[in-house]
Parts: sequence; C-alpha cells; structure tokens
Amino acid sequence: QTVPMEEEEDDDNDPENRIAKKMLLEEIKANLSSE
Amino acid sequence: GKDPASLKAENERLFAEFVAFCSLHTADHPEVIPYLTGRHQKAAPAFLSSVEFRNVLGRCLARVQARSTKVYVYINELCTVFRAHSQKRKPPLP
Repeated sequence: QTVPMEEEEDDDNDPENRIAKKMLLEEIKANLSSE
Repeated sequence: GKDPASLKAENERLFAEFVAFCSLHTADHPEVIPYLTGRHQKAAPAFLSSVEFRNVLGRCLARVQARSTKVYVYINELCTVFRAHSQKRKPPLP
C-alpha cells in the first residue's frame, strides 16, 4: 500500500510564482554583475 | 496613531517574521533572502517606520503564510517596494 504525499509542494506548478521567481533571480544576477 | 519609533519596531518584527518564514521556503535559492534583507537595509528610514510599510508587510506576511507556493511572488513584491523607497540612487556611470 502506498501513502499519498500530501505535504509535498511544488512552487513551480504555480505560474505566477514561477514568473516572480524568474524575475527575482534575474534581478539578483544583474545586481551581482553590476557591483 | 502610533509614533514612528513603535511603528519601526513593529515593522522590524513583521519583517523578521516574513524573512524567517520565507527562509524555510526558498532553500532552493539561498541567495534570495540575503538580497531581500539587503534591499531592506537600503530602504529609506522614513519608509521603514511608516504605516504604508506596515500595511504592505502585514498583507504579504499573511498571504505568504496562507499560500507558501507563492513565496517568490511576495518576496518580489517586497523587493519592488524597497526599490521604490530606496534611500540611495546608484551614481551614474562615468
């Protein structure tokens, strides 16, 4: 018998979160390279 | 109304709570939290002790705690707010 994993989260499944993450990581990268 | 000192203290407490919560949900990108706290440090002191900041922070904290799958949405929102209220502008390139 298998027990379903209900607590597992995948924030990449949320399109809004995925876009925000991409924007944020690009901003961090741009800031690091401009210093 | 509250005085700026108590608002500042309340905002610092809320921000610490936001950072603590988000730290647990951004382990895949450990550079994000230092970036957020760096933005916070560069924000104008008047903004950090404002009702406006308290409202934004309170809303972001409540929402991220309710929906941790949107953690980057709220971090990004706070970074945008900090950038808009940054006390220093970068000097123009020569």
